[in-house]
Amino acid sequence: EDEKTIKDEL
Amino acid sequence: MNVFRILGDLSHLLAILILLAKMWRSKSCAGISGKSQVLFALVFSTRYLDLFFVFISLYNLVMKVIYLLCSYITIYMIYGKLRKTYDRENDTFRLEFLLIPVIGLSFLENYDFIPTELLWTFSIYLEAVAILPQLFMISNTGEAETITTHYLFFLGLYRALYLANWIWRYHTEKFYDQIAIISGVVQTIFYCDFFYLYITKVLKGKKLSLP
Repeated sequence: EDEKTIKDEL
Repeated sequence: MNVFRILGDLSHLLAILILLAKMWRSKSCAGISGKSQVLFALVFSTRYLDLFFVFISLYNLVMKVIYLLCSYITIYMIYGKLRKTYDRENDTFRLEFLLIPVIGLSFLENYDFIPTELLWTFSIYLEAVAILPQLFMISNTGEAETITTHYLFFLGLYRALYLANWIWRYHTEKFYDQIAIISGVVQTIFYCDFFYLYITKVLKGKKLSLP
């Protein structure tokens, strides 16, 4: 879940 | 963060600044598609809603704020301050032809059926096609100012560098995001024809004009 909801790219 | 990612972000920023500088210095937005710029503002606005929910890094926050601000300043220039120079007769792309399929696709293909995730997905799909009104405008007029072609070059280069970033991340972190990758490939393909003209004409000192 977290990997998909937190996006570090712009 | 790898070198492709940093260069990609800087290339994106440079493109945005080139466009603003062109309008600022020439006091004209001739040859610029206001419709593409509205789509890019929509892309940033829907993707960067996470500014309100998560803190990722100072870099991430600052870049998002800069992109958003520049994007709204660009729209203000085109539809406000410099509206007399806006070439609306040649900016005739029908936005509903992009928006309706993109909205539909984001409901069909997403990671999670929640508003923030749907908006993020929408922004990724929309970004892939947001440049089409601009390319359509150039094909309408048959030419583009050299400064506009520099803008397009760096905007295309940004997503191409992101492709290298994704390949790198897959090999080093086993990380991949298929929605971003597939859309990024599509987005980059739209620029290929332009890249060819840019390299064969603009870099040799000629103006970009279509036969």
